Amino acid sequence: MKLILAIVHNDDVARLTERLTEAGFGATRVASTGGFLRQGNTTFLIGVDDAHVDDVIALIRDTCRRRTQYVHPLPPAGFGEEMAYAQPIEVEVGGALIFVIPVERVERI
Amino acid sequence: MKLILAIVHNDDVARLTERLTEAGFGATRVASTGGFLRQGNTTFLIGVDDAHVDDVIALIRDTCRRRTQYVHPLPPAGFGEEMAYAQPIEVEVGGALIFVIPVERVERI
Amino acid sequence: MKLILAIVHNDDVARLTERLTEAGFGATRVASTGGFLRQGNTTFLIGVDDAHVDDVIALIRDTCRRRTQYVHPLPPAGFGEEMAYAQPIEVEVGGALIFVIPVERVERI
Ligand SMILES: Nc1ncnc2c1ncn2[C@@H]1O[C@@H]2COP(=O)(O)O[C@H]3[C@@H](O)[C@H](n4cnc5c(N)ncnc54)O[C@@H]3COP(=O)(O)O[C@H]2[C@H]1O
Ligand SMILES: Nc1ncnc2c1ncn2[C@@H]1O[C@@H]2COP(=O)(O)O[C@H]3[C@@H](O)[C@H](n4cnc5c(N)ncnc54)O[C@@H]3COP(=O)(O)O[C@H]2[C@H]1O
Ligand SMILES: Nc1ncnc2c1ncn2[C@@H]1O[C@@H]2COP(=O)(O)O[C@H]3[C@@H](O)[C@H](n4cnc5c(N)ncnc54)O[C@@H]3COP(=O)(O)O[C@H]2[C@H]1O
Repeated sequence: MKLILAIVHNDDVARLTERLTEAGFGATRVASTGGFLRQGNTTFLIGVDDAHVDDVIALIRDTCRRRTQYVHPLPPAGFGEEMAYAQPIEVEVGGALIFVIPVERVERI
Repeated sequence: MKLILAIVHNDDVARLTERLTEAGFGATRVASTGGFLRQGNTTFLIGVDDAHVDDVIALIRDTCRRRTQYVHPLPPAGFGEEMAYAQPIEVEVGGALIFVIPVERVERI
Repeated sequence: MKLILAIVHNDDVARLTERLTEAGFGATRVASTGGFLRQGNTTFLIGVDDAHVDDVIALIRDTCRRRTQYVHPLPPAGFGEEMAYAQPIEVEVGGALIFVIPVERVERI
């Protein structure tokens, strides 16, 4: 048994939860905050037997791929027209950081 | 030293906190969410020396036993009388999932 | 790679976050609750390579030193004058509990 601790972007939480449940993997998640950007993200705790660690990592890799999104900057109040033609900004979303932690013993009560 | 990570049902949090404190065990708890039912539960982090791991597990087993509760389904608005005689629904509460994680070093500041 | 799990007092969270970022250490934090005082505190998760574990612990030791603060007891409504001369109460703040946990594998997606 290993405990997988995966820190993921909030945009990917619903899809990852669904994919884990469909594949029959148990999981618990906790609201967390990134140290650098101070934005909300989510930390998943996934207990999985040794033989399925790679499957879970592949599932996370597939669901949480880093990608670029284009967002239109919100025009500050009062600017309206001119800002509407401003260049969209490139924002990176997704990505994940995964720690695989050894577990000495598991008990289900 | 081991770190016990125990995911418990919210109905058992107050009693488990009290029992751990009475027995002199330090603990920290974090609000969490289950992957399948998407309901709130609680994850306890309990640092305990190797000799007392079994005591803590026995204490959790005693406090978080799985049990059945009967709840009366809430009558949807407007049904009132007829629903009041509906069969109560059987709901399972309690239960816990416990991971025992090795700790290489502990520092108290 | 090790995972440092550090439970710190809320008064020290902003300063510790800043010091970790300045030193180039990644970190994630989670709101938590103490088992004994039932007050809010914060649990940091810091993945760091083996060679820098001591640096991170020294940084936490420096930022989260236990110290005494004097607070004026708030006069209960209606007491006003007499209470204003009451002795300030000594309250302990700071301190931290640090667990160093082995990590078998790390993946960045
Ligand atoms: N060693 C570690 N231990 C524990 N948790 C860790 C960690 N490394 C990263 N994380 C967690 O993963 C989130 C995403 O990190 P990522 O490296 O993809 O994306 C990072 C990275 O691209 C960038 N970044 C972080 N620290 C930086 C720094 N000192 N200088 C420049 N860019 C930084 O900002 C993004 C967001 O960082 P943020 O801290 O808000 O959010 C982080 C943090 O919550
Ligand atoms: N794919 C599935 N098909 C059918 N029934 C399913 C299912 N996944 C879960 N269940 C049932 O639903 C209950 C609640 O699961 P949930 O994920 O919301 O809440 C879970 C979750 O937060 C945590 N958990 C369970 N297994 C986990 C694992 N492998 N890793 C991390 N957390 C786990 O413990 C809580 C209680 O789990 P418990 O086993 O007592 O009780 C589970 C189980 O009886
Ligand atoms: N049974 C008891 N009798 C008398 N005094 C008691 C006591 N349990 C705790 N205290 C005192 O109360 C402070 C706050 O404890 P609390 O559990 O709220 O907040 C704790 C808890 O969140 C966490 N913690 C402490 N020991 C832990 C452990 N073994 N496992 C997990 N978390 C622990 O660190 C926080 C600060 O702990 P710290 O030792 O600096 O400070 C503790 C300690 O000085």
